[in-house]
Amino acid sequence: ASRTERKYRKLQSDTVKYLAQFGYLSGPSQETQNLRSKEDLVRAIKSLQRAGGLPETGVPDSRTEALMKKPRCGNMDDFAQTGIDHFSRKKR
Amino acid sequence: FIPGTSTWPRTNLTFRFVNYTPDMPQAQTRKLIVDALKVWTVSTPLTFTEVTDTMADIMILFAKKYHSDGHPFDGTGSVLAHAFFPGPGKGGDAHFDDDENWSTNSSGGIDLLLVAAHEFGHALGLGHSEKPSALMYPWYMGFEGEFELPHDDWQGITNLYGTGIKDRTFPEREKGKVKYKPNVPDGKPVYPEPTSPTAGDGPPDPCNSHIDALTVIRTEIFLFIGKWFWRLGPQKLINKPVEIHKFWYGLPKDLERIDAVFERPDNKIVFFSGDRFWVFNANHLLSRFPVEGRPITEFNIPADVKKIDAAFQWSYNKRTYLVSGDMYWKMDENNSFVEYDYPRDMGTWKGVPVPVDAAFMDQSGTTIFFQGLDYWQFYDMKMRVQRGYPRRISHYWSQC
Repeated sequence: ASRTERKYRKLQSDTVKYLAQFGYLSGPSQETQNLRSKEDLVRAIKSLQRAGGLPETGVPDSRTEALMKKPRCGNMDDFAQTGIDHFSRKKR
Repeated sequence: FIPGTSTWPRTNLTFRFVNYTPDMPQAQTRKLIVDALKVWTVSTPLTFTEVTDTMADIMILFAKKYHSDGHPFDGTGSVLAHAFFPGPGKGGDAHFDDDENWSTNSSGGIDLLLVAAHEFGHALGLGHSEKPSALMYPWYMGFEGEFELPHDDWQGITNLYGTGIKDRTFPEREKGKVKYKPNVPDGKPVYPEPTSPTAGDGPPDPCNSHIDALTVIRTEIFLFIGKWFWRLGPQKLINKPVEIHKFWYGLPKDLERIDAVFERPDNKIVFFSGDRFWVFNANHLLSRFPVEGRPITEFNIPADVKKIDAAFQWSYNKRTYLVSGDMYWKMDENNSFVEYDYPRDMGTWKGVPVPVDAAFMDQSGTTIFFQGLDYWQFYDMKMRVQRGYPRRISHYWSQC
């Protein structure tokens, strides 16, 4: 893998870990860090981006990377699941 | 604002400093913490009193990395602090990462007043807010000037405690919900002693005893209580008990109980008792394995963990988990070391009571947790216990 590809893979895995740690992923993925579908991941990233006031791209871009490095409280983001529900409902 | 999972039943709360940060004089830390608490008393009925010789509702701790809860800190940056929602035991406690550079203002490091005020919001029952202007916004924003509680947070706190609310009492915790553990004066939790029989006792009634450990070994369930164990086939029929040391050759004869056990994919069986473990090949201790066992710290379990409550393989990912109190660890694929970002909090396993007595994956691949005379079946896909649980252990075995 090229350096860029390796960097992107690491960013993806760091993102999944971050999402699980702060409550943006529910179900077994919270523990396994595997996602049931790509849709779940996109939804969770969008929810994080919305909370961080970033454009909701659904991909771990450089702004999302910077957000994940910002100092923060270690408690879960209680609104994360609510956010995902709103998103699903709106979509339907 | 988002309310958390619990509130305090009264408005006169206590706090206590467990220790102080070396980043500033103690008097400075005390002032900032008191000011952070005061933030929540404006136009609310809340009052805070410092105690020095008893347990307090809010215990304030500065710590680095692993600090005996399921939420180790991560060094400088990223996670700054965390706090627990109201409740007995560690409920209400606020922990600050002492790898941060704590300061008295936002320009010279991390502003302790701001972070402490945020954490006390959790300690009072508020969750994170999505509003960047709110104190309860999860990311550290810094602040200049004189701090006042933002409107969103004021709405949150008055929604929880009003402006002249009468004292309420905690409702009885429903069975099956997470039970909080009591604290002891040094701030570390204690757990009730298991009620297993002691030396000289005959075999207990497996239908009405606390289970110490159990696992499936080559299709049979092995159930351990005190100095005895039972073998159960797929029909869950209970056979005659056998004394542990008369079958598992190599375990110390004076071993009072097995705390946890699991079978590795290579068919080796790992036993835990206290802070030691033993590895067996069939029913013989591995050759050259010390009879007194090896310390569980060899798995990278912290030295202050004195007992593994349960060990089980999770059917969802086939990985082995170790549980102690309200913390758990996932083992690596070789079952030789715990993964690097553990322990985590047992709250991830929603509805599982802590401390568990035992846990295992049964022959059908279902994860079962045991505590006292009850058991809980776990719903992997939803990461919570199944509805309708707990049930009595006696319903689990065919002969009870």
